[in-house]
Amino acid sequence: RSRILVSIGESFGTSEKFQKINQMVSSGDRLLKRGSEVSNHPKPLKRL
Amino acid sequence: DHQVLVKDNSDLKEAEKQLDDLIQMSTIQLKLLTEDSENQHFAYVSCQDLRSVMDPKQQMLMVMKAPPETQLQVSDPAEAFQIKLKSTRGAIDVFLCPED
Amino acid sequence: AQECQNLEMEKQRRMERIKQKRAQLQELLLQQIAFKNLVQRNQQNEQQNQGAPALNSTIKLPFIIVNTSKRTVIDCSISSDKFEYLFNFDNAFEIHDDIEVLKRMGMSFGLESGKCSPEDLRLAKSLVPKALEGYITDMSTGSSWVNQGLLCNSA
Repeated sequence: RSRILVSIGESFGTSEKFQKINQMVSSGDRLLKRGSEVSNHPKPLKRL
Repeated sequence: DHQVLVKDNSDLKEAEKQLDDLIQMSTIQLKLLTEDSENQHFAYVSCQDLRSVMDPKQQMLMVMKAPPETQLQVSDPAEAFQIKLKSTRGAIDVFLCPED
Repeated sequence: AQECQNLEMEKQRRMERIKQKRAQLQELLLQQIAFKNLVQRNQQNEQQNQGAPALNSTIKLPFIIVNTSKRTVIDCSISSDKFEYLFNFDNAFEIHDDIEVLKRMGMSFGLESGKCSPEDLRLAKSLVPKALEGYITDMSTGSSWVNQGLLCNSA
């Protein structure tokens, strides 16, 4: 499932699209990192 | 108030039209500039230039040169950090910027 | 009262559009300045060095760059005709186009960040048509659209 499609190979004009891509990738990266952090921590034991 | 608003909108309409003309003129100028063969001969960056914008100690830098209308597709990072390049008008060249 | 309200809404919409178009025009002028500045720099370098640099040490425009951490592992698949590439990264990456690289090289005299020395401002203005110099001045001072009235001084 592609999130963003950009036509390249022409001079200038694509800066904005790449800003969107970079924001999407870095936010995805944060999500992945946060997910891995959570899975590392042992789940708190349930209290009786 | 009504008269002032009518005047303001008329001024804004004129200003917007001026901007449209300037944008069109500048777009054509930039196209002519980048397509001029003499300029194309001197329109390049060196490896040093590329290293000056990225810290080569920390970052790996790939340079991609593709024919016009090449499709670059970035997948959903929740699935994978993936970039797909697909050209229909010629080969794509990818270079790694050397550290030194 | 209803008509005044409609006129007020039309005025706000138009002002928003003008703000976006002004930013678009300033970006076009930045690109023009950066491109001309790069061409002039390379021409001067070639005159000083009596010739062009080695072919494998330069990248012609247009291009894009992808940068990622040095620790990133990249799995790359290439079709035999080099028409298709697939890159899988195990870490985040960034993509930038050539104009962004030129800006970071200082080819647009720092206009995009509103930090431009008087000398650089003079040079930048010399690279655009006279009628548009006002926009360059506005960019160099980082002046916002509002306090410049509807358009920059000269235009």
